[in-house]
Amino acid sequence: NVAHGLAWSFYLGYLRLVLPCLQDSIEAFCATHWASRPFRGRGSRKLLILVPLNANISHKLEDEDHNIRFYDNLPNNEINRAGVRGRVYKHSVYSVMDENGKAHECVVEYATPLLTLYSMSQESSAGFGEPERRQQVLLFYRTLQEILEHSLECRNRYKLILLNDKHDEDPHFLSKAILRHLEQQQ
Amino acid sequence: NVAHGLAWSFYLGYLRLVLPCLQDSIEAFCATHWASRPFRGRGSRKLLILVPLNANISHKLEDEDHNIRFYDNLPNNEINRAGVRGRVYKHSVYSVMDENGKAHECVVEYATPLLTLYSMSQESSAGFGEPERRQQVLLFYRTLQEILEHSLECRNRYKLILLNDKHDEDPHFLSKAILRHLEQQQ
Ligand SMILES: Nc1nc(=O)c2ncn([C@@H]3O[C@@H]4COP(=O)(O)O[C@H]5[C@@H](O)[C@H](n6cnc7c(N)ncnc76)O[C@@H]5COP(=O)(O)O[C@@H]3[C@@H]4O)c2[nH]1
Repeated sequence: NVAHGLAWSFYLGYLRLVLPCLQDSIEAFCATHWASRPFRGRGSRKLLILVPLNANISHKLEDEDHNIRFYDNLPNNEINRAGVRGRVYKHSVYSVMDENGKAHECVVEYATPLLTLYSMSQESSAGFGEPERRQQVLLFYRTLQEILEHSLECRNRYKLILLNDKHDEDPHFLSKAILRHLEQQQ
Repeated sequence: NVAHGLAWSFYLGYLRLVLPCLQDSIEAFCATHWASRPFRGRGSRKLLILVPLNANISHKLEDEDHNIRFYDNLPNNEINRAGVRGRVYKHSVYSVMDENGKAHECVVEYATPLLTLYSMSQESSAGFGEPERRQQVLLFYRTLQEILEHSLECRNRYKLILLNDKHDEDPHFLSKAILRHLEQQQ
C-alpha cells in the first residue's frame, strides 16, 4: 500500500523534523519583516498542508487562485541528513486575500508525496492507475491524520486541509478553502 | 509493500529531478575549486548512492570511516515544488583516501528513504518490524535498480552501492566499498 508508506515517510522524514522549529522560524521572519507586519490578525502560525483528492498539484499556489500571492520564504533550516551536509528545509509564506480585500499570511504547501502518487499513476510499470489513485490519496490523508494526532513533536503545529476537487471551476476555490481553515482557529 | 513505493518516490521526487543537472553542477564546482583540482583521476562524476542492508544510516560519512572527509557541497539547485518556492536540492562532495594515501573526490550520499524504513521498523504502529526490514531494503534496491535502468534521465549518472553490513567491524569498510566502485568505472 503505497500511500501508507508515503504518509510515514512524510512524517518521519519531514514533518517530525520541521514542525518543532516552525514557531521560531515565523518569529524570526516577523522580526525581519516588521515593516509589513505579517501574521497579525487571522494569519495562522501552523503549517497548512493541502491534500487535493485528485492529487493534482501546482508548484506555485498563485497559479491556482489570483487571490493568493507569494509573500516570501521563511528562513532556511539546515540539517545534516544521510550524508548531505546542511540539507535545506524551508517553507513559503503566502498572502491570501478574502472577499473584503483583506490579506492574511500563512505558511502553506501541498503534501509533496501526492506528486509521487500522481506520477506513479501515470507510469504503467509502477503498478497502479488513475482509478486507484483517489483511494490512495484518502488512505494517505487518513494515515497521516492518525500519525500526526499521536505525535508530540507535531501537535497543534499543523492543519491538514483535504481539498475536494469538485469545485475546481471556482477561480477562488483554493483561497476560500484556506480562509475557512484560518477562521476555524480563532 | 512500503519499499516499492519508497523506491518510486525516490526516483520520481528526487533522482529524476537532480541527476540530469549533476554533470553541470560538478563542472561549476570544479570551476570554483580550481586550486585544489578535485575530480581528477579516479574521482567519479556519477552520484554514488549507498544502500546499507541494515538500513543503518549516518548523517555524516566521516563518522563511519576516517579515510573519508567532507570536501564541500555542490552548488545549490533550486526548484519550485508543490508550493515551496525555490526548494533546495544539493549534494555533498567527499574526499576518499585509498591505501596509498591518495584522495579521490566523489559525490556520495545514503539513499534517504532507508531512514524511513529504519524508523518505521522502530515504530510499532507503522506496521513492520526489524525482521522484515532487511527484506524491504532488498526490495527497495531491486525496484530502484529496475526503475533507474529504464530511465533516460538517469542513465549513466548514478551508481547504486549495496553495502553488506557483515564487514562492519572494518573501520575502512565504507571507503574501500566506495573505492571499489570508483575503480570499476575506468
Ligand atoms: N538526499 C535527498 N535530498 C533531497 O533534497 C531530497 N528531496 C527528496 N528526497 C527523497 O526523495 C523522495 C521523494 O521526495 P518527496 O519530496 O516527494 O517526499 C518528501 C517530501 O514530501 C517531504 N520533504 C522532505 N524534505 C522536504 C523539503 N525540503 N521540503 C518539502 N518537503 C520535504 O518528506 C518526504 C520524504 O523525504 P525524504 O525522506 O528526505 O526522502 C525523499 C523521498 O524519499 C531527497 N533526498
